[in-house]
Formats: sequence, structure tokens, C-alpha cells
Amino acid sequence: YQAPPVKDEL
Amino acid sequence: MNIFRLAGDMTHLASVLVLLLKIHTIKSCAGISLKTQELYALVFATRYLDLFTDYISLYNTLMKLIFLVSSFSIVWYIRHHKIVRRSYDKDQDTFRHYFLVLPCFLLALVINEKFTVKEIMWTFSLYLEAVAILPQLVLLQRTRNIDNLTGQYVFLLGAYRSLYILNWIYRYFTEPHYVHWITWISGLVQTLLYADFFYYYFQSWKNNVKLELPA
Repeated sequence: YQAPPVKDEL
Repeated sequence: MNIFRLAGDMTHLASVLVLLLKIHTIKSCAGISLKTQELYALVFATRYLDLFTDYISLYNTLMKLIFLVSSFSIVWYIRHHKIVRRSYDKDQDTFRHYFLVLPCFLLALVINEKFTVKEIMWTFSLYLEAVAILPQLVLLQRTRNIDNLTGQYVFLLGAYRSLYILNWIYRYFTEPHYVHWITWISGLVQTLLYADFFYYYFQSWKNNVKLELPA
């Protein structure tokens, strides 16, 4: 399992 | 961070700066929709709640603060600055906020990645950003005659959205598990709203005439 990517967009 | 994302952020920043510059130096907000600016302030206020909970990078935090401060400053200028507010054309800028805010909020309650306050606010901000430009586009249609800075402002916003789409395509192929349906679909809708404006913008640029939208 891989965590979803962090919300690093603006 | 890839080049599309960086270029997208920079055009977004440039759009806000162009607007602030116009308001600050010319002391006029003619042609600018206060409704759209208020919606953007709401978009940033609801999206950047994670400033309190997550740290991503200095760049990320700084940009979020810049967008928050600039969007609220623009609203303040148009509403309260003693000279600027006189140039605000209230009678033309008649779009109703709740007409956009309410459906976006209801949609965020139904379609979201996780049913938590933070997630719902984040999703709401994406849906709202997608349509927040509508009052501005309606105002442009009504006044038809557009000054250069307002035209550039809307053009830069559209460029920012287009670059973000390229950024998503790039990330999809280079990062594992990079799938964000909600972001993509609302972002696509948002970009498509600019298509008509872009058409006339490029026409006027190609023919070297002042930008004018058809009635």
C-alpha cells in the first residue's frame, strides 16, 4: 500500500 | 516540481500582481468583477486550511500566504479604498455569489475523497475555483471594451490553468499513484471556460487591434 500523494499543489 | 507547475504558479502570481498593480497605480478597478475576487478569496481561505496542519515546503507556504493576502487585499481595495471603490461598476457586476457557492458546496458534500471537514472544504474550493471566473467573464461580455490590464489579467489566469493541465499530464506519467479525478475534472472545466475568451484575445492580438468581445 502506498499513501496517496500529498496535496502539494496550489 | 516540474517546469509546467512552476510556470503555472508564476503566471498565476503574475495575474494577481497585474491586478494589484492596476488597482494600486491607476487607482481604478474598472472592468474588474468584485464578485469574482470575493469568490477567489473564499477559494483560498477554504483550500489553504492545511497551512495549520501540514508543512509541505517553504515555497508552498509562502505562495499560499501570498495568494491569501493578495486576494483579500484586492477585495479590500475594491470595497473600501476611498478612490478605487468609486471606479467599481456595481450595476454591471450583478452575478449572485450563492448561485455558484451553494451548488459547489453541495457537490463537495456528495463527491469528495474523504468525508472530513478539511477534505470537504478542499474539494469545495476546487469546484468553486472552476467557476469563480464566471462573474468576471459576464462583466467582460457586458462592457465589451476591455482595457489592456484586465485583458492580460484574464489571459494570465487562463495560461495558469492550461499549464496546470500540462503539469498533471507530466505528473501522471512520472509519479506513481498520481491520480486525482476531482482536481482534474474541475480543473478541466475551469480551463474550458476560458476557451471563448482566448479565441477573441488571440484574434485581437493577431490583428493588432483592441480586444473587444461580441455582444
